[in-house]
Amino acid sequence: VAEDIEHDEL
Amino acid sequence: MNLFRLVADLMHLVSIFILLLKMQKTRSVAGRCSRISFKTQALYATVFLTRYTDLFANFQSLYNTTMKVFFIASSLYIVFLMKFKFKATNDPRLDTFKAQYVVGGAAALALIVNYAFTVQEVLWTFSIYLEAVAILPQLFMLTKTGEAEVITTHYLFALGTYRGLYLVNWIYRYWTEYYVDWIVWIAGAVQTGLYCDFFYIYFTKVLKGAKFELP
Repeated sequence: VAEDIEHDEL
Repeated sequence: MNLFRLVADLMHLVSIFILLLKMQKTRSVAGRCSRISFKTQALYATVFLTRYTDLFANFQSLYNTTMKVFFIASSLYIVFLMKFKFKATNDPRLDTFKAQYVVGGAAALALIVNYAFTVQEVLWTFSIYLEAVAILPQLFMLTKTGEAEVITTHYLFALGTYRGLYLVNWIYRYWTEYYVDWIVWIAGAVQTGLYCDFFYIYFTKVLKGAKFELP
């Protein structure tokens, strides 16, 4: 699911 | 956050400061015998603008937000300097890499291979693919002129080190937190691979005090 995607790197 | 990633991000900052220093010092982007590719810098500005669309929506840490703001602002500032302030010294005849092909290729691939087909995710994926090849106009220019100023090679070394350390960071994160991100890994491996030839000449020549010259 799209909301679950979190990009924590720069 | 681990040490590899922190040092990588700091090297990325260092590379930008080296570039700004070079531009201010020579009062031009042409320098004496090496040049900075406007296309590469414009691609980096595109990369940051399309990657950090979550800047206001997703707050992770002060560090994260500050870095995002810095990367967007500095890349736009560099593009502005090259386009307007130092325009006369920017020689497009040497900056001949066909950037539109890599932009098109990254866009097409981002539409096909992504984690979710949403505007934000496709833009993020596009920025990952584009960053992987954004240095090509600069390396192409280097090949064309055949030599580079020491400060330009330091800039490229800092950028390459930043990418290399991200590879180490991913291996570390895989083992410590089972972190997996195939899109970033493959694009990152390709990107770091592009620096191999450069690193070889940097270590064998520049660090020994010789001029950066292609054989």
